[in-house]
Amino acid sequence: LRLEALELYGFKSFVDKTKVTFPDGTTCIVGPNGCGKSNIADAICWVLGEQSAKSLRGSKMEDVIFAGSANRKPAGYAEVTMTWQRIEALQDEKESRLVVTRRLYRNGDSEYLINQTACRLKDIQNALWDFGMGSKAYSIIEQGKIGQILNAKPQERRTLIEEAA
Amino acid sequence: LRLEALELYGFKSFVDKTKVTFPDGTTCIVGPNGCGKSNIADAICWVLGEQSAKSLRGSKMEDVIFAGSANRKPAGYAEVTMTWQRIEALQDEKESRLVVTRRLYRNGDSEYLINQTACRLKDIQNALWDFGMGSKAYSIIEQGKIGQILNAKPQERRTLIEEAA
Amino acid sequence: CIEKFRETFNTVNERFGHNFRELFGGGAAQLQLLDEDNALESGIDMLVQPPGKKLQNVLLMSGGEKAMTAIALLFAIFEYKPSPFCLLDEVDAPLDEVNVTRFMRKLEEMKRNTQFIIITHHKITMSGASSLLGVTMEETGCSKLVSVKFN
Amino acid sequence: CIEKFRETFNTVNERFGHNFRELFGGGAAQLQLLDEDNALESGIDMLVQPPGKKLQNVLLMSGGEKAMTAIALLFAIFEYKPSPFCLLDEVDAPLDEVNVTRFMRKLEEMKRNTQFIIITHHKITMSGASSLLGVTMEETGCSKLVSVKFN
Ligand SMILES: Nc1ncnc2c1ncn2[C@@H]1O[C@H](COP(=O)(O)OP(=O)(O)OP(=O)(O)O)[C@@H](O)[C@H]1O
Ligand SMILES: Nc1ncnc2c1ncn2[C@@H]1O[C@H](COP(=O)(O)OP(=O)(O)OP(=O)(O)O)[C@@H](O)[C@H]1O
Ligand SMILES: [Mg+2]
Ligand SMILES: [Mg+2]
Repeated sequence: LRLEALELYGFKSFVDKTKVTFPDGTTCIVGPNGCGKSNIADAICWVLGEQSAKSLRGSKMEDVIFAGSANRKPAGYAEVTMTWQRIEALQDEKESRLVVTRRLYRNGDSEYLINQTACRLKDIQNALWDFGMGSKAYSIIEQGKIGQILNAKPQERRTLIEEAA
Repeated sequence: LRLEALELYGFKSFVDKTKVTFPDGTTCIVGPNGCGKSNIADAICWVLGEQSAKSLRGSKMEDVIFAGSANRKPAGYAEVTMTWQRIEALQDEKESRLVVTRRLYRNGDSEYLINQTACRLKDIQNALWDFGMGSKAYSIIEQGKIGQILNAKPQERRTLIEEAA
Repeated sequence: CIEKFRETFNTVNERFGHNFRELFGGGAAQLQLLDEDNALESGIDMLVQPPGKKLQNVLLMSGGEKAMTAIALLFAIFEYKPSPFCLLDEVDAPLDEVNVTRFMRKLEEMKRNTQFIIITHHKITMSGASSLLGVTMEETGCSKLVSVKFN
Repeated sequence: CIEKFRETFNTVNERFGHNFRELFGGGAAQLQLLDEDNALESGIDMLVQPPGKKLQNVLLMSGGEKAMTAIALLFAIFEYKPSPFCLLDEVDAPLDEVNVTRFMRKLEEMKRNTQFIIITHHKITMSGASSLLGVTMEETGCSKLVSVKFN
């Protein structure tokens, strides 16, 4: 399984529909302070099912919806779509991609989709678990978190090992 | 009052007697990872009277004494001497410098000196307070602490303002 | 006492807003007492608006923006109650080149009244120093000073 | 269950020590159960010895050394239980050029089995990537992607 693309719409500072494509190999995301790099990381956490607003640097989940800028009004909802590609492509082209979408409206309503079919958040988490994306605790290292790993208390370090077990 | 020099002996990675001179203007301390730059910052905190081993990245105060290396035995004590220079030099040259020394032996014994005269830690703290070095809470920003200032809880932010009041 | 705290709070708040605008080239920022009627004990909140962006929770800012904001607050406290020297250990670590340059410019202004000692890996920050102190560990585990030429 | 935990712990511990030696060019590091007889609940301690230095509390290490050690542990967990991709946000921020290069070399080895997405300000890290994704805020407050040429 390989992460092929990420589409953001109304998510944090990505007000316009933005498609991020990840070619084969290592991708480096670069740019000046505050331009939106970590917001892309947040989008990945969010579409994988992150439930804690605090982990996304917000105080409430509504904080991930584009809040407006000097020239733009706030967005009505935030949407992130993630496309996975099976590395061993199957006979049926349609079967070789997994497309996951998460949407959040300002009134708090949430929508989840797998391959354009409505589902629950749990279905997304199960589908990803089958593909080995079970715990993102150690596959996504947020900005500043590297220091936490070492300053962690002995019990917290145990939790890190238990997640891998 | 101006910080003129700092002498380290057996303090953390500075096993040999090392004199750090601060010329007029801004001094930049540079070097590779782990070479000892932050240890110089720790030496300044320590000679100013830091009582918490944790603030110096240790678990006990004995951790500031040179612990030995591949080719060297551990030191028996740590000593840091700080020399302040009065900016408006007085008639009596001898009066124009304030020399503060702190020493810690492995058995836990501590010694403090002002201008080579034995004194208590309290005397050092009083002498510095008279010179406006009262609270080093905001005049020494340790590595990584800049993030803490913003992530601080509202009550902690209040403490920062109260220290300046 | 409450009078002293109010005076400190207001002065620092004004300097904080001023420094923020200088370091960000615009925008606005201020401290706010959570409970106006309980100035004796109330915690302090921070509201920030980088130029062109919406007023938001300070936590939503990027790593570099948070560092610049923290520096603005620190310098504000410093300007209110100066200390003979100020030691900064890698405060410029998360900053890109544009922001390191803005930080340097603010430092130029601050250094007239304060002796700065700065630990850094950034070449731009080093270029603004009047003297460079090099530290190495030629012999493993043993620190020593070396003279540094800036090229 | 206790068997699974012990197996995970031992494998990760061995990889951790191996990665540490690679990233530091020597030295040693290991995890240790605080309470050997209570493997079911015991916390985990970390002992580190950078090359040429004494075995010490991990907290005494420098900012850059702590980052390298955390990367060694992270990669150890990753090698034990690989994930389709790994996203690293500015983990190389406190590293000097020598250490960034060592980190890059370890990454070369790890990328055969994992897709890495790395956010960085370091030119050396960028030079090792197969593709660069640029992000800007041409219009204030609105992010967009741009193509990046590496020179
Ligand atoms: N809901 C939102 N609506 C609009 N803008 C937002 C929203 N949430 C966050 N932002 C903005 O996104 C910016 C942060 O972006 P991000 O954290 O991705 O920066 P970065 O590229 O990682 O920068 P750095 O290099 O400093 O870490 C902040 O300026 C913040 O104001
Ligand atoms: N008591 C001690 N005896 C010997 N060495 C010590 C002692 N305490 C700390 N050290 C060593 O000092 C080193 C840390 O130095 P320091 O924190 O000053 O590095 P630094 O130059 O700030 O690096 P960085 O750029 O990574 O922050 C560590 O390698 C640590 O092992
Ligand atoms: Mg960031
Ligand atoms: Mg350091």
